[in-house]
Amino acid sequence: ARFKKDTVNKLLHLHFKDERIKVSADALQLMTEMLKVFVQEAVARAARQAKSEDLPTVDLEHLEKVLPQLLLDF
Amino acid sequence: ERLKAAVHYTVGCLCQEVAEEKGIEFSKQTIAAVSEITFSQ
Amino acid sequence: EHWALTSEEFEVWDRLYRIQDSDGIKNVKLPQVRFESIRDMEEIKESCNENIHELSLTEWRIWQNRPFPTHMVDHSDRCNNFISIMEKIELMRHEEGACTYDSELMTYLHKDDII
Repeated sequence: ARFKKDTVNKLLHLHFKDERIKVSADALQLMTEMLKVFVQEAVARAARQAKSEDLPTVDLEHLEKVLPQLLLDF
Repeated sequence: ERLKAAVHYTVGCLCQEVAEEKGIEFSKQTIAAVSEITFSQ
Repeated sequence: EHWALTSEEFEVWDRLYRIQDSDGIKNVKLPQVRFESIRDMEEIKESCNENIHELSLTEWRIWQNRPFPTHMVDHSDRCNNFISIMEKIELMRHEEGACTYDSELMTYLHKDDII
Protein backbone atom coordinates (compact mmCIF):
# COMPACT_ATOMS: atom_id res chain seq x y z
CA ALA A 1 0.00 0.00 0.00
CA ARG A 2 1.15 3.53 -0.67
CA PHE A 3 -0.25 7.05 -0.82
CA LYS A 4 -1.28 8.26 -4.26
CA LYS A 5 1.00 11.08 -5.38
CA ASP A 6 -2.08 13.08 -6.37
CA THR A 7 -3.41 12.74 -2.82
CA VAL A 8 -0.11 13.97 -1.36
CA ASN A 9 -0.05 16.79 -3.89
CA LYS A 10 -3.53 17.79 -2.79
CA LEU A 11 -2.47 17.59 0.87
CA LEU A 12 0.48 19.88 0.22
CA HIS A 13 -1.67 22.39 -1.64
CA LEU A 14 -3.98 22.59 1.38
CA HIS A 15 -1.26 24.65 3.05
CA PHE A 16 0.13 26.69 0.17
CA LYS A 17 -0.89 30.33 0.19
CA ASP A 18 -0.60 30.50 -3.58
CA GLU A 19 -2.34 27.63 -5.32
CA ARG A 20 -0.18 28.13 -8.42
CA ILE A 21 2.80 26.74 -6.50
CA LYS A 22 4.03 23.60 -8.23
CA VAL A 23 5.62 20.63 -6.48
CA SER A 24 8.40 18.98 -8.48
CA ALA A 25 8.14 15.27 -9.20
CA ASP A 26 11.11 14.57 -6.93
CA ALA A 27 9.67 16.56 -4.04
CA LEU A 28 6.34 14.80 -4.45
CA GLN A 29 8.04 11.40 -4.57
CA LEU A 30 9.99 12.21 -1.41
CA MET A 31 6.94 13.52 0.49
CA THR A 32 4.92 10.46 -0.52
CA GLU A 33 7.68 8.17 0.71
CA MET A 34 8.12 10.19 3.93
CA LEU A 35 4.41 9.92 4.75
CA LYS A 36 4.53 6.17 4.22
CA VAL A 37 7.61 5.84 6.45
CA PHE A 38 5.86 7.95 9.13
CA VAL A 39 2.78 5.72 9.13
CA GLN A 40 4.82 2.50 9.12
CA GLU A 41 6.93 3.77 12.04
CA ALA A 42 3.87 4.79 14.08
CA VAL A 43 2.11 1.51 13.40
CA ALA A 44 5.15 -0.70 14.01
CA ARG A 45 6.00 1.02 17.31
CA ALA A 46 2.40 0.80 18.56
CA ALA A 47 2.20 -2.86 17.51
CA ARG A 48 5.44 -3.64 19.31
CA GLN A 49 4.08 -1.97 22.47
CA ALA A 50 0.89 -4.06 22.31
CA LYS A 51 2.94 -7.24 21.76
CA SER A 52 5.20 -6.40 24.71
CA GLU A 53 2.00 -6.41 26.78
CA ASP A 54 0.96 -9.74 25.23
CA LEU A 55 -2.23 -8.24 23.85
CA PRO A 56 -3.83 -9.40 20.55
CA THR A 57 -5.06 -5.94 19.54
CA VAL A 58 -3.30 -2.59 19.19
CA ASP A 59 -5.42 -0.03 21.01
CA LEU A 60 -5.28 3.73 21.43
CA GLU A 61 -3.27 3.47 24.64
CA HIS A 62 -0.43 1.65 22.86
CA LEU A 63 -0.28 4.46 20.32
CA GLU A 64 -0.45 7.12 23.07
CA LYS A 65 2.50 5.50 24.88
CA VAL A 66 4.78 5.80 21.84
CA LEU A 67 3.30 9.08 20.54
CA PRO A 68 5.47 11.70 22.34
CA GLN A 69 8.71 10.14 21.14
CA LEU A 70 7.32 9.43 17.65
CA LEU A 71 6.35 13.07 17.14
CA LEU A 72 9.78 14.20 18.34
CA ASP A 73 11.42 11.83 15.86
CA PHE A 74 9.70 13.42 12.82
CA GLU B 1 -13.19 15.31 4.49
CA ARG B 2 -12.71 13.48 1.17
CA LEU B 3 -8.97 14.08 1.43
CA LYS B 4 -9.01 12.78 5.01
CA ALA B 5 -10.88 9.69 3.82
CA ALA B 6 -8.21 9.10 1.16
CA VAL B 7 -5.45 9.36 3.79
CA HIS B 8 -7.48 7.17 6.19
CA TYR B 9 -7.93 4.46 3.51
CA THR B 10 -4.18 4.24 2.78
CA VAL B 11 -3.32 4.27 6.50
CA GLY B 12 -5.78 1.39 6.92
CA CYS B 13 -4.08 -0.58 4.14
CA LEU B 14 -0.64 0.06 5.67
CA CYS B 15 -1.96 -1.09 9.07
CA GLN B 16 -3.33 -4.22 7.41
CA GLU B 17 0.15 -5.02 6.05
CA VAL B 18 1.79 -4.65 9.46
CA ALA B 19 -1.07 -6.59 11.09
CA GLU B 20 -0.44 -9.55 8.77
CA GLU B 21 3.34 -9.28 9.14
CA LYS B 22 3.25 -9.14 12.96
CA GLY B 23 0.17 -11.28 13.55
CA ILE B 24 -1.68 -8.62 15.52
CA GLU B 25 -4.94 -6.70 15.02
CA PHE B 26 -5.46 -2.92 15.00
CA SER B 27 -8.59 -1.43 16.54
CA LYS B 28 -10.59 0.91 14.31
CA GLN B 29 -9.84 3.76 16.68
CA THR B 30 -6.09 3.14 16.43
CA ILE B 31 -6.23 3.25 12.63
CA ALA B 32 -8.29 6.45 12.82
CA ALA B 33 -5.80 7.94 15.29
CA VAL B 34 -2.81 7.13 13.07
CA SER B 35 -4.68 8.68 10.14
CA GLU B 36 -5.46 11.84 12.13
CA ILE B 37 -1.83 12.14 13.26
CA THR B 38 -0.60 11.61 9.69
CA PHE B 39 -2.99 14.23 8.36
CA SER B 40 -1.84 16.79 10.91
CA GLN B 41 1.81 15.85 10.35
CA GLU C 1 -10.17 13.53 -9.45
CA HIS C 2 -7.16 11.20 -9.18
CA TRP C 3 -6.40 12.25 -5.59
CA ALA C 4 -9.69 10.93 -4.22
CA LEU C 5 -10.81 7.39 -3.46
CA THR C 6 -12.17 5.32 -6.31
CA SER C 7 -15.64 3.90 -5.74
CA GLU C 8 -14.13 0.51 -4.83
CA GLU C 9 -11.70 2.14 -2.40
CA PHE C 10 -14.54 4.20 -0.93
CA GLU C 11 -16.59 1.05 -0.36
CA VAL C 12 -13.65 -0.62 1.45
CA TRP C 13 -13.00 2.52 3.52
CA ASP C 14 -16.65 2.83 4.47
CA ARG C 15 -16.86 -0.83 5.48
CA LEU C 16 -13.50 -1.35 7.23
CA TYR C 17 -12.10 1.93 8.47
CA ARG C 18 -14.74 4.64 8.73
CA ILE C 19 -15.91 5.07 12.35
CA GLN C 20 -19.69 4.59 12.23
CA ASP C 21 -22.11 5.68 14.95
CA SER C 22 -23.03 2.01 15.35
CA ASP C 23 -19.42 1.20 16.35
CA GLY C 24 -20.02 2.83 19.72
CA ILE C 25 -16.52 4.32 19.64
CA LYS C 26 -15.42 7.92 19.47
CA ASN C 27 -13.56 9.60 16.66
CA VAL C 28 -10.04 10.71 17.51
CA LYS C 29 -8.07 13.91 17.26
CA LEU C 30 -4.68 15.27 18.31
CA PRO C 31 -4.65 17.74 21.21
CA GLN C 32 -4.52 21.40 20.20
CA VAL C 33 -1.07 22.72 21.16
CA ARG C 34 -0.81 26.34 22.29
CA PHE C 35 2.32 28.43 22.67
CA GLU C 36 1.99 29.89 26.19
CA SER C 37 4.62 32.55 25.55
CA ILE C 38 3.19 33.61 22.18
CA ARG C 39 -0.53 34.15 22.46
CA ASP C 40 -1.95 32.87 19.18
CA MET C 41 -3.70 35.55 17.20
CA GLU C 42 -6.93 33.66 17.08
CA GLU C 43 -7.48 32.05 20.47
CA ILE C 44 -7.62 28.29 19.92
CA LYS C 45 -11.30 27.51 20.31
CA GLU C 46 -11.68 24.82 22.93
CA SER C 47 -13.82 22.49 20.84
CA CYS C 48 -14.95 20.13 23.58
CA ASN C 49 -16.94 17.77 21.41
CA GLU C 50 -17.73 14.90 23.79
CA ASN C 51 -17.98 12.57 20.83
CA ILE C 52 -14.29 12.97 20.08
CA HIS C 53 -11.46 11.31 21.99
CA GLU C 54 -8.49 13.64 22.27
CA LEU C 55 -5.20 11.75 22.07
CA SER C 56 -3.12 12.29 25.20
CA LEU C 57 0.57 13.19 25.10
CA THR C 58 0.80 13.21 28.90
CA GLU C 59 -1.19 10.18 30.06
CA TRP C 60 1.97 8.00 29.88
CA ARG C 61 4.46 10.73 30.72
CA ILE C 62 6.18 8.69 33.44
CA TRP C 63 6.99 6.06 30.80
CA GLN C 64 8.88 8.63 28.72
CA ASN C 65 12.15 8.47 30.71
CA ARG C 66 13.38 5.58 28.59
CA PRO C 67 13.57 5.23 24.80
CA PHE C 68 10.78 3.15 23.27
CA PRO C 69 11.91 0.61 20.66
CA THR C 70 12.05 2.01 17.11
CA HIS C 71 11.34 0.35 13.75
CA MET C 72 13.04 1.98 10.73
CA VAL C 73 13.54 5.52 12.10
CA ASP C 74 15.88 6.01 15.04
CA HIS C 75 15.30 8.47 17.87
CA SER C 76 16.26 12.06 17.04
CA ASP C 77 18.56 14.22 19.19
CA ARG C 78 15.45 16.19 20.16
CA CYS C 79 13.80 13.02 21.34
CA ASN C 80 16.89 11.83 23.24
CA ASN C 81 17.02 15.24 24.94
CA PHE C 82 13.38 14.84 25.91
CA ILE C 83 14.02 11.35 27.32
CA SER C 84 17.01 12.49 29.38
CA ILE C 85 15.04 15.40 30.80
CA MET C 86 12.16 13.07 31.69
CA GLU C 87 14.72 10.86 33.43
CA LYS C 88 16.06 13.85 35.42
CA ILE C 89 12.51 14.74 36.40
CA GLU C 90 11.87 11.16 37.45
CA LEU C 91 14.99 11.19 39.65
CA MET C 92 13.97 14.51 41.17
CA ARG C 93 10.57 13.08 41.93
CA HIS C 94 12.19 10.64 44.36
CA GLU C 95 14.26 13.28 46.14
CA GLU C 96 13.51 14.28 49.67
CA GLY C 97 14.11 17.91 50.71
CA ALA C 98 16.82 19.89 48.90
CA CYS C 99 17.36 19.54 45.15
CA THR C 100 20.69 17.81 44.43
CA TYR C 101 20.82 19.37 40.95
CA ASP C 102 20.93 22.79 42.63
CA SER C 103 23.61 21.95 45.16
CA GLU C 104 25.79 20.18 42.56
CA LEU C 105 25.73 23.15 40.18
CA MET C 106 26.15 25.81 42.81
CA THR C 107 29.72 24.57 43.43
CA TYR C 108 30.62 25.67 39.87
CA LEU C 109 28.96 29.07 40.03
CA HIS C 110 31.36 32.02 39.62
CA LYS C 111 30.01 35.44 40.55
CA ASP C 112 31.62 37.09 37.49
CA ASP C 113 29.87 34.62 35.19
CA ILE C 114 26.52 36.19 35.92
CA ILE C 115 25.03 39.67 35.89
